[in-house]
Amino acid sequence: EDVVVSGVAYNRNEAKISIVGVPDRPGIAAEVFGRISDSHIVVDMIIQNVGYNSRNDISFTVSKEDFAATLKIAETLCKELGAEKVISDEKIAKVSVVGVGMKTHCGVAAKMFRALAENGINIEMISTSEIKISCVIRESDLDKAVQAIHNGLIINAEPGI
Amino acid sequence: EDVVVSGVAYNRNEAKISIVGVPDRPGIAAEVFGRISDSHIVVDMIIQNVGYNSRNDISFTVSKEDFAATLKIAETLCKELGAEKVISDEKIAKVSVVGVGMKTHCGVAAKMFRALAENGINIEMISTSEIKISCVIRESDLDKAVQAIHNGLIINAEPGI
Ligand SMILES: C[C@@H](O)[C@H](N)C(=O)O
Ligand SMILES: C[C@@H](O)[C@H](N)C(=O)O
Repeated sequence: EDVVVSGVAYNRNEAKISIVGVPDRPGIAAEVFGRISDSHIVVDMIIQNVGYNSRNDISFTVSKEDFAATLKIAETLCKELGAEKVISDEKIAKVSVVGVGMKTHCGVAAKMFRALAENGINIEMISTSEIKISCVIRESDLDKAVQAIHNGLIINAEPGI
Repeated sequence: EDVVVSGVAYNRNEAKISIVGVPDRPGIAAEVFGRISDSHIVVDMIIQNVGYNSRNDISFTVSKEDFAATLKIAETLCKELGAEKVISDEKIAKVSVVGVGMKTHCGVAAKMFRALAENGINIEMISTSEIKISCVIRESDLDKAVQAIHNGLIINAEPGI
C-alpha cells in the first residue's frame, strides 16, 4: 500500500488505534496482536514507548477499511485487559524516508524532521528501522510533507526505492 | 552492530534515553535529533507514541559507548525545551524478527510477542517496519529471548537474513 517516490514513501490509507493504559506485564502485547491476527486484520505500524507505573500504551495502524472492525476488537480487549481506554484517529497518514544504510540515521532523521517542522507539520508518532524512518502526521498535511521532504533531503532518484 | 541469526537479529550494545514531556509541537523532534546528529552520535531506534495534553515522550537508543555523552545532550535539551525530565537505561537489549514481506505482519508479531511472553519476558518498547519487528527488553533477558523466538517461530534458515 505504500507509494514510493525515490526515497520518500507515503501511505494515506492508514488509521491509528491506541489501547491506553494496558498493564505493562508479559503477555499483553501477545494477546492484543494475537486477537487482531486471528481476525485476519493486517497491522502496519506497531509503536510502544516506555511504560510508567506498570502501565503502557500500545498503538498500531491498520487500513481505513479495517478500522471499524479493529476498533471493536480493541474496545473488547480494553475491557478484558483492564486497560484505561481506546483512542483512535482515521485522519492520519504515514510518511517515510526510505534508504539503505541509514545508520547515519541521525543525520537523515534530523533532516526529515526539520523539513516537516519548517512546514509547520506536527510529528505525531515516530518509528524507525535501519532502512526506514516513518512519521505519522495529519492526513491533511501529507502532500505538503512529501514535498517538504523532497525539497529538504537530497533523494537518490532510484525508482522504486 | 546487529547480530543476525537466520531471521532473528539482536543487539546487546544498546542504551535507551527518553526525553519525557517535551512540548508536542513542530520543531521539537528536529531540534533533538539535529543536536545529537551534530555531535556525531549515531542513533539506532527512535520511538514516539501518541502525545497527551500537548506533551509527548521521545525515546531513542544509542550504543553503550555513546550513552554518557548522549545523556548530557539530552539533559541540556530537556532544560532548553522545557521538557519534564530525562529517563535512561543502559541495561536493555534489542531483539528483532527480520523477514521480507512481513505484511502478514500481525501473525508474525503475535508469534514473536507470544514467544517472549511464554518465557516471562516483558516487552518494554516496540517498533516495526515491513521487514522488521523490534522489541526492547531487559539485557538480562536477551539470550532467553533469542532462544524463545527461535523455538516459537519457524525461521527460514537463510544465513545473513
Ligand atoms: C505493554 C506490553 O507490551 C507488555 N509489556 C508485554 O510484554 O506484553
Ligand atoms: C514531539 C515532537 O515529535 C513534535 N510533535 C514535533 O513535531 O517535533
